[in-house]
Amino acid sequence: VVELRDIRRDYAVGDAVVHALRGINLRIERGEMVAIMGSSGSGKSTLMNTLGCLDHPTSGSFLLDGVAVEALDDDARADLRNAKLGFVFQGFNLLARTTALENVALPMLYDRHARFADPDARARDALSRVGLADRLTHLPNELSGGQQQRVAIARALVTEPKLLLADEPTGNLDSHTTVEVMALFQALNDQGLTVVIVTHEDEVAAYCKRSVRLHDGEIVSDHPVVPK
Amino acid sequence: VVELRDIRRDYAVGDAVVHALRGINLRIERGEMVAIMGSSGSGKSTLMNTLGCLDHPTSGSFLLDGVAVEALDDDARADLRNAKLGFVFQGFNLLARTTALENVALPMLYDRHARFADPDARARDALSRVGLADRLTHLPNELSGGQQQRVAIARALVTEPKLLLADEPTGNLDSHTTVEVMALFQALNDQGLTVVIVTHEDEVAAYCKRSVRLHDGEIVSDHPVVPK
Ligand SMILES: Nc1ncnc2c1ncn2[C@@H]1O[C@H](COP(=O)(O)OP(=O)(O)OP(=O)(O)O)[C@@H](O)[C@H]1O
Ligand SMILES: Nc1ncnc2c1ncn2[C@@H]1O[C@H](COP(=O)(O)OP(=O)(O)OP(=O)(O)O)[C@@H](O)[C@H]1O
Ligand SMILES: [Mg+2]
Ligand SMILES: [Mg+2]
Repeated sequence: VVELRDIRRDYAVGDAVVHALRGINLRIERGEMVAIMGSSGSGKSTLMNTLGCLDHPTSGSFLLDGVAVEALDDDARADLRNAKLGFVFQGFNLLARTTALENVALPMLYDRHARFADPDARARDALSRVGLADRLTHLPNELSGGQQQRVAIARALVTEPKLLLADEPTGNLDSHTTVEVMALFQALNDQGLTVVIVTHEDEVAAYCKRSVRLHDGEIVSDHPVVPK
Repeated sequence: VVELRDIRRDYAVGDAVVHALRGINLRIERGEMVAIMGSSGSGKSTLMNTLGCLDHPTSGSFLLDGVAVEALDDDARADLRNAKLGFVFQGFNLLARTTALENVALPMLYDRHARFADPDARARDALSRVGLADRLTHLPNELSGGQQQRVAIARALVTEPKLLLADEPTGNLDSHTTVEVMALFQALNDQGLTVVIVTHEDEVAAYCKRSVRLHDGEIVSDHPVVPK
């Protein structure tokens, strides 16, 4: 369960201030599948970075399963992230000098509770579920844009998170591959994964049950998605 | 005018070979606006890198305005690129430690023929045409994904190229911003710019006059776009 109250995020650029988030109030229950939409620069990635415990709001409160995230120290916040979250970054953020397989295995190797008996097998399985079984040994710069995006998706899912935060996860994918990825997210959501997806594509939002729209750092609409 | 004949591109990965392009035959006339579509990994970016004189095919010939590009040395190829081409990369490829304004001005500062009397003014104009007049001093990591994409677009257009190669230029843009960018490309095409756009979105392809589809490194269809 995610609860944001009056979240604000300002950035200083020279003498100017950019008000990227201007008082966000948002509650997401376990098992929801939510689309976050809005124009370029409206604050979607900034919102995702807050939800992902990767960035500190300027003010406001953020509760994740009842835990006040801002009260935690860096280590405790990192543990919370590793235990509960999967994050697909808008820019993928893959490690450049490691293969697709290693990129996906890494979060499991860092798991403090050593929850994963066979990281190698699990990483292979995650990559084949996104159609990359024949690209395990490729470095990121030996992969197409959509293949890099799918490695980022596999990496986010391999630790069996409770909450998946995906920032434009299908932006570099053709429609067929998009359908495969969204079907995978929906199946995991049916099994209990809470999913928040930033997207600017209506057909991706159509897979979600709720759609939240941002404009200039504020939520301007928040309503259920009408199934087609 | 672009002419590719039996273009092949192989990549070696360990002992394996990836046949990214398997005999591409393609002719594009001046003033065309062509969409390149196809599934993730089908060879679209590899094709664009060949057209952009950024990559050498394994075999086949490439004529750009009658010039055999493969016969040129590196300097001559670089001059040809700077004189004639604008390239929007799928991953943007902005310089991380320079501002939006500097990123856009750079190609003009490197122009051997010093064709541009006032690079600063031209860069400002290009950035405001993509809606970024208030982001000139931001570094790439102080910009949203779609804003970085628009800086890459502005940079590709500012040298007044003859041929624009844009690899998924709207992948990170909401529909309103996408319409603005495609209207800009169409207006420049009306004025004589030859445009080749990789896209996986049908509404983007709808702005083009011809659609070429790749699958597993081959062209599987090539036909006019029926206006909606
Ligand atoms: N440097 C490289 N070394 C090895 N294989 C490569 C390299 N670059 C690309 N490939 C492979 O070549 C194929 C074509 O890649 P390309 O980037 O052209 O695809 P694409 O059509 O642009 O895909 P996307 O829509 O995902 O961007 C892919 O299967 C990719 O894994
Ligand atoms: N580090 C930063 N410093 C200054 N301004 C920033 C920084 N990061 C983001 N911004 C600004 O904050 C605003 C919101 O950015 P954000 O990345 O959240 O937008 P977004 O909705 O994800 O956009 P897109 O759809 O283009 O990815 C933008 O106008 C951007 O220029
Ligand atoms: Mg974003
Ligand atoms: Mg590509």
